Amino acid sequence: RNALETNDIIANKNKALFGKAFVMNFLSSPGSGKTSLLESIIPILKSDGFKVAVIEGDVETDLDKKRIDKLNVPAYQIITNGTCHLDARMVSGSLNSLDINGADIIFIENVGNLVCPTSFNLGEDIKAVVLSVTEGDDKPLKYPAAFYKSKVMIINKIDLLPVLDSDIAKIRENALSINKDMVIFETSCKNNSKAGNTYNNGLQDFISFI
Amino acid sequence: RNALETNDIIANKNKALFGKAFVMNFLSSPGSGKTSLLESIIPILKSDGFKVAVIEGDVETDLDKKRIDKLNVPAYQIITNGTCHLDARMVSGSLNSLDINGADIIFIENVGNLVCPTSFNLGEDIKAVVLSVTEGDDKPLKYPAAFYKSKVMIINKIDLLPVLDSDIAKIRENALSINKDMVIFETSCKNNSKAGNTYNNGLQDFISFI
Ligand SMILES: Nc1nc2c(ncn2[C@@H]2O[C@H](COP(=O)(O)OP(=O)(O)OP(=O)(O)O)[C@@H](O)[C@H]2O)c(=O)[nH]1
Ligand SMILES: Nc1nc2c(ncn2[C@@H]2O[C@H](COP(=O)(O)OP(=O)(O)OP(=O)(O)O)[C@@H](O)[C@H]2O)c(=O)[nH]1
Ligand SMILES: [Mg+2]
Ligand SMILES: [Mg+2]
Ligand SMILES: [Zn+2]
Ligand SMILES: [Zn+2]
Repeated sequence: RNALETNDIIANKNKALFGKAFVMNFLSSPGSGKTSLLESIIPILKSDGFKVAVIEGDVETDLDKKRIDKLNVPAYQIITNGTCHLDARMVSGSLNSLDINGADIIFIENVGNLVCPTSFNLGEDIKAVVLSVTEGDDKPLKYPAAFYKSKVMIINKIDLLPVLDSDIAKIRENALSINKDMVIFETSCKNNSKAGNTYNNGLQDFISFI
Repeated sequence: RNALETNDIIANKNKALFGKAFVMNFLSSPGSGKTSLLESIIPILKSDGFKVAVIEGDVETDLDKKRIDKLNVPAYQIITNGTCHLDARMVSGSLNSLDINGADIIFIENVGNLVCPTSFNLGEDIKAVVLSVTEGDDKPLKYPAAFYKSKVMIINKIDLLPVLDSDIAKIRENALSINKDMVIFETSCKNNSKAGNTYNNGLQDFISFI
């Protein structure tokens, strides 16, 4: 068996362990805003009565878990020690320590990397790719696997659009050329009056989708 | 021999082929501004009389090479077809086609990824890591290898500082905690009056460094 087949077998075991929870695997470049999105949506999901748990994955540090801990939800930090992606074995290890009993939603924040994490299923229901408007319109074309394998795309940091050359219509067009069924949300995690923007924040739409 | 040892043997052969040229390997997350930096500095280097060549590396597309072609310098696009980093063998293959005769400076733009490209020497003289102020202050701590192995760090997109929460002093502090000898430049590739900023653009300092 090759490594990906073995990974898929463990991913299916994870899926059984996840039970009735809806599991979302967040992919993006470093700094697109994965943790900021979780910080923005988890309080709203909690107030709507959902039980949420988070699995964090990083090459080094538990800085992201420390941010999630402030939200008072069960969270576990996987430190990959250099590996550039999470795999199913790492996630299955985390389930020995993380309390997911009764969880309605489990978020897995993957290592910031638009390439390798796309090849490793973790047992999630869907992958969601986050792309920040600061990264450029061409990323869906240049790093296609992350967009092809994700059901959802979140275009983040739209508060910055007034001071950028980015073309959000072009980002959508490029992403849909890679994955025509992609569901797209446009969000901001900051109340950024400095950029003087009145935008229609898609955060609530994303929460309703979940 | 393991894969990295074999890679180093080929990297040394590349170094011999590079001859007297100064070779810089650019690392960053997707969209930090590697190509934009090359677009900004190559015209100035050319007018200073330097002969420049560029090796581009991407998972898919030759979009970056097409941008470099506008600068009228020899350029070659490596398409890795899914591999998340350049290795010495790919670069040695490109030297069969790219005219580097008499080149004073060769830029290698690596695949956008802060993890794997750091492990593969290509025969370069130095690695330069580009970090955009939009990515967050914690990246040197969370993705340490790219900062530890690079002699130079370019903090890019400083035109956006007035509309961000980013703390450039914190970025410098975190990077120097990983690599105390790092030489740091603060740059912008845009004349961005929209963000209403007067900044001291370090592009010229970076060019003088080269
Ligand atoms: N202006 C603006 N900045 C944002 C937004 N979302 C996140 N940021 C900033 O972007 C930077 C990175 O955010 P993170 O949430 O750490 O990104 P991440 O994807 O979790 O990063 P890694 O886990 O390290 O890959 C931080 O400086 C945030 O403040 C947004 O909607 N608008
Ligand atoms: N405001 C601002 N935007 C910049 C700057 N430099 C680059 N950009 C923008 O950032 C986005 C990405 O720039 P690129 O030059 O394509 O980045 P890259 O690192 O080469 O990207 P990949 O090769 O795909 O990894 C584009 O939309 C650029 O216009 C800068 O100094 N300031
Ligand atoms: Mg994060
Ligand atoms: Mg580029
Ligand atoms: Zn990888
Ligand atoms: Zn890799």
